[in-house]
Amino acid sequence: MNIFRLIGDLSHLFAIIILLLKIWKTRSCAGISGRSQILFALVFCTRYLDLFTHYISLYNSLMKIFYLTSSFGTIYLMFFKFKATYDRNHDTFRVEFLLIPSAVLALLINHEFDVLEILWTFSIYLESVAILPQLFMVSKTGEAESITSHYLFALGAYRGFYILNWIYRYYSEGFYDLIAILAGIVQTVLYCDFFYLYITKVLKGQKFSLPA
Amino acid sequence: NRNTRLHDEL
Repeated sequence: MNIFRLIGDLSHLFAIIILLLKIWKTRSCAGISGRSQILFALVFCTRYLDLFTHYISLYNSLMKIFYLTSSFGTIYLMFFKFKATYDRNHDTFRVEFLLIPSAVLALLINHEFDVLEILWTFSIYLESVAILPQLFMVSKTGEAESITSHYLFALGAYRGFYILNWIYRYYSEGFYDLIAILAGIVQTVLYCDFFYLYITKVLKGQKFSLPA
Repeated sequence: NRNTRLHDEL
């Protein structure tokens, strides 16, 4: 564990909590992509199967359990409890365009041809693009509530900090995982446009809206 | 490298 990874994990944790609180406090999931949330739940399910096979640390297990339960909690709030507020007309990104390439790529490019390993690889590829339905939704409506933009910023920052962690681990331990690194770079790059608008608008107290 | 397969990151 190093400081970059810790900040990354906490940023991820913070993003999930912001989203849950936003939905809970406003009793509404308007502006949130249910499709991205389902993809994230699938990412956690396929990645954290090792919760039952490999023990790493208490921290590691607790975080995995939190990510899994919170992602199902979010889905429950969106698709059941506050279903009426779900903006499904704007949430139309075709997720098969993300699922199928991630699955094919996981079968082709992996560290080992083994069920758990392929599922882990699939989760890494899918996570890198899972935010696209959400970004697509924001681009369709042209704006986002500031709380949603804080959520997106924390979620994007998480993988960015992981990149710093991988650089650190490469120099300090000689450890590197090319699959995670390349997917993590793709994931972070997808947020760049959003980061730019967040910094130039939201942090100056303006509403998050796309340039006309 | 066994290390890469024991995914210790989240």
